[in-house]
Amino acid sequence: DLTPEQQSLLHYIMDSYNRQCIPQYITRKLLQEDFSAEENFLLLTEMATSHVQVLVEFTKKLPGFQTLDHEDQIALLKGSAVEAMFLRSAEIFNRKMPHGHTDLLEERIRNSGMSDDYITPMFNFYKSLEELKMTQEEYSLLTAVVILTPDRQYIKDKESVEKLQEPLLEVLQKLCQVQHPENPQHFARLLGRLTELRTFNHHHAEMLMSWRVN
Amino acid sequence: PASNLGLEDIIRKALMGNFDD
Repeated sequence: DLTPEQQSLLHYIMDSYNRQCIPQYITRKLLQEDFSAEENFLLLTEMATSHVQVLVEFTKKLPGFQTLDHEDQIALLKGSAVEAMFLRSAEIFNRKMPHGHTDLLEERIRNSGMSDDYITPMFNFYKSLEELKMTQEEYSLLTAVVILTPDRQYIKDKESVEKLQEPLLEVLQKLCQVQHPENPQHFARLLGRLTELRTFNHHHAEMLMSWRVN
Repeated sequence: PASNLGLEDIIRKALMGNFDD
């Protein structure tokens, strides 16, 4: 079982995570029917920017984050933003959004001018996460774990980051045992998805470049 | 507009809490 300290850490992370919301004026634009390729590009860019802003707000609240060196804070966020966004998108596609919105967003992404070589693996990844039947607690903790990854480029004080990540990993591991007793491999599978996320991170720059060129 | 900013700019501004500037 989770200790009382772990329980309160979990509730705190969940609460901060649930406050992460893209403003409605942006999501409303998604539902407007007519859109040119250029408007589509601008909307997806605006959503991504807003995504980063709410991610930073969530990150600021992670226990201990603000005690880290300022440049290390930026390096952590730069290193994890793409991965955290993919996780968040997976959650939105798999659960959070009303059904019609998800279809529209998928259509817009597929018509965005990005190559299918990038889009197909992305939707496959969303599907592979869906099969894990992750709870919102797991999404929130996994996102925090992703952000507080010590071995990102340019981190000077890896040890301090490790110290912040460890308790979150412990809670996540226990939670997996409690919520998926039928599947003892659940925690290992979640960590496996993190490796996949890293691949997306590496391809993201090329993807944006090809998108812009198109 | 925000769409012209790079990732690092967005992060720095959001960390400082002055994104609207």
